[in-house]
Amino acid sequence: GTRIIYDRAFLMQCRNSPLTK
Amino acid sequence: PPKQPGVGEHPLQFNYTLWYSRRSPGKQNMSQSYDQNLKKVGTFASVEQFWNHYCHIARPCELSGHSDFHMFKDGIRPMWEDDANKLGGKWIIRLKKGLASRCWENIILAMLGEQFMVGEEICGAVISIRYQEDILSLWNRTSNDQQTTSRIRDTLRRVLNLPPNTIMEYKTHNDSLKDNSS
Repeated sequence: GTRIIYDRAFLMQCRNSPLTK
Repeated sequence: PPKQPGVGEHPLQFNYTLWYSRRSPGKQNMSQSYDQNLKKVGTFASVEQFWNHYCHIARPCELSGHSDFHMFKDGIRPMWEDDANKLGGKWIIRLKKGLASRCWENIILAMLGEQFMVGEEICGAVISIRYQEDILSLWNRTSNDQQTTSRIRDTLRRVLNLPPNTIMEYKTHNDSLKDNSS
């Protein structure tokens, strides 16, 4: 099946997202 | 029920649980006390849930004494006896003091982002803070699958960005049990 793949840069970007408190 | 990603969050391929353990000085290192020392920090189903936990806990380099963080797929206990681990093994990387926080972050981000490309093989990762050096390990399900273990080693080399002379050792959990070393 399809895998959910994230690279490091994307994961770091999510760290600063408004959804991350 | 298993944890779910929140609205607008980025789901992970697998849910993960973060554990912490610390060995009290003077206590015997028996399997039972190891189990009793394991404290669940939290479980996360999305990238955002992961950061919400991670940003509020100490970095490995800030820990003192004989402490470990364990991040395993939800449902797998960080013990060799777990069904997912009993036929498995781990890559072991010994780190000079000062590298643990960066290497731990790199290994768990690679795991959460599914960078290893070995199907269901990855079980979890451990950072062990010790007095002289720190030890990073990555556990997989099937120790006798050499294609998988080689692939994991190559990805580890890439994501950890370690000096080329860093020694990486693979050990089956069965061997660890026999020599009572971990």
